[in-house]
Amino acid sequence: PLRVFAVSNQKGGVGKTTTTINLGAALAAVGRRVLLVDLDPQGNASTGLGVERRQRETNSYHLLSGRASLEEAAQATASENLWVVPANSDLAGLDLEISDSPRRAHLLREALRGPEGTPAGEGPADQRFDYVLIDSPPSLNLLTINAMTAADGVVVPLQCEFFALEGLSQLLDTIDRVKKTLNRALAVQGVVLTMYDRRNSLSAQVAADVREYLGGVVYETSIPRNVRLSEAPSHGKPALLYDRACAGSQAYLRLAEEVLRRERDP
Amino acid sequence: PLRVFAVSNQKGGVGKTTTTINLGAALAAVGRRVLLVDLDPQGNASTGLGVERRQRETNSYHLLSGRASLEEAAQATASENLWVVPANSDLAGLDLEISDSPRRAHLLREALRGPEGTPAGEGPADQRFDYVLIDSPPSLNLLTINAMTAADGVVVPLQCEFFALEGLSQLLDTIDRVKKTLNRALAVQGVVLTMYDRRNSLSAQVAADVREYLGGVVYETSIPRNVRLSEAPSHGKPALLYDRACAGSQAYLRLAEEVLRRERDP
Ligand SMILES: Nc1ncnc2c1ncn2[C@@H]1O[C@H](COP(=O)(O)OP(=O)(O)OP(=O)(O)O)[C@@H](O)[C@H]1O
Ligand SMILES: Nc1ncnc2c1ncn2[C@@H]1O[C@H](COP(=O)(O)OP(=O)(O)OP(=O)(O)O)[C@@H](O)[C@H]1O
Ligand SMILES: [Mg+2]
Ligand SMILES: [Mg+2]
Repeated sequence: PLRVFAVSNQKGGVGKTTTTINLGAALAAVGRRVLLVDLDPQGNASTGLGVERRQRETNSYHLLSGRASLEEAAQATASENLWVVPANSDLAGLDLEISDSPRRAHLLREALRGPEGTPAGEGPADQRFDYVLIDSPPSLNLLTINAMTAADGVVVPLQCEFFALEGLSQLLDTIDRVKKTLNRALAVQGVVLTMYDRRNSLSAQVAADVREYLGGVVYETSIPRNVRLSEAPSHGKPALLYDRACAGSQAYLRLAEEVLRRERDP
Repeated sequence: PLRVFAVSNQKGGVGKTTTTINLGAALAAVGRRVLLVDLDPQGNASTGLGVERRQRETNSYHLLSGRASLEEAAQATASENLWVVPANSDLAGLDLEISDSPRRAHLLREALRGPEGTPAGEGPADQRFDYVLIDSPPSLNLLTINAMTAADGVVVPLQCEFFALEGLSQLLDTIDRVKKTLNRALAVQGVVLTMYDRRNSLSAQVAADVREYLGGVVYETSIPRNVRLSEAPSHGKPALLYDRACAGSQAYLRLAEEVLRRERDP
């Protein structure tokens, strides 16, 4: 069955886009059919996958506002088994446009799984993909709520920095609220420590604190700070295509294996 | 006369909070009376200045919604000449609460400078401070619009990473729109390159591209990647108090001097 993950954290610059692209590419590399949905008006995930501005005529704004089907909005990437619904600044106007629509939190869910009443497993995304990853903007706004309402699980990138812990409880509260009011099935799939630098004592300290505070929810795999991860987007490729042997790519391959293990034995 | 700067960039994790705290502390260290306004519901600037959760009963939500005056909302910090209006998650509800108020974009401006019609220089902030710096959230929402409507200038922190350039044109468009519709005096005070790492060729490349593309708007001072800057917030202090001699503190002192030079000879 299809599994949908929202990659969310309202703290900015923690590695949401980098995780969506590279975890997605790693799952595709081990044979899963993966769709990435870019739900950030900045469109960083689309850029990191090499989607030019002029190729974003049909994008996640059109998918959510019902102007395009999933078939029309999803496009292939340079990686086998990896597809993307791109984003651009069209998305920035959606909040206001749909603020009085009663289904405003469910738009992405319905675009992926079909309108309310569609039998489980028979939606547009169910037929074509094994996994959907949704890149969220750095905010707890309607776009992030749409991602969480459409999702089975939330993957939370957490930077190994002091401010990272500050927003965590707000994020977990929001996930709880969405679970109670919009999507009973929602759970935290896992928390991934990003930009981990073992030479830096603050980084090691934050990682230790998070593992103590959250326990088994934190993936064993952490993502090291690795300059190749920040270079890959300028070539429009996931790190796996840009430099498969680098520490960043290897970490995301390990993370994909760990995600799949959790899916088998939840 | 009072000068108000919005520290804004919708790209996450670029150093908005770090710049607000440390540029503010540097201006205070050279004798200016400085107020920092935390306009991010994450409250990172408040934490970085040592404001405990229980000391945020009166905060920027109360200031903007008219429930507290500037006198009541501003509090002293451990640094001389440096005051702060703290923030917490109360602020997250403001968007919805004021969405149909005609003055919703002007709330902060009126709280600092007095209601419409107050003669220039006679508002609550004019009497007490030389500079106000406003830490914006990572989004182009009503809180960031409030910051820009209240401001004379925008200080734009720009991380030396590939994705940094992506959002710049959206940000400059937003500044233009606010200037045309809400605040004719608004201008870009400057763009500051942050987390500059001269050992990393991507960082040097992005810095060179930005200077070529934007010219003199970019400050000569760039802020190096310096772990002491990310450690200071865990001690509730600006870097200037935590470690005045470190490369980060010295860079922010230089930046403050450059900002003051621009103020003298615009
Ligand atoms: N493990 C890593 N090592 C080195 N650089 C990284 C790593 N992960 C991410 N980066 C870089 O750090 C910056 C922030 O990462 P990214 O853009 O993925 O974060 P984000 O959470 O999506 O940001 P936003 O909040 O703006 O959406 C980017 O320039 C990215 O290339
Ligand atoms: N020059 C620097 N050197 C090292 N670390 C830095 C530097 N500037 C900022 N940091 C660290 O990088 C992280 C992001 O910085 P900061 O929180 O100031 O960015 P921001 O733009 O305010 O983020 P947000 O978009 O979430 O508001 C923080 O953990 C901060 O301590
Ligand atoms: Mg992102
Ligand atoms: Mg911040």
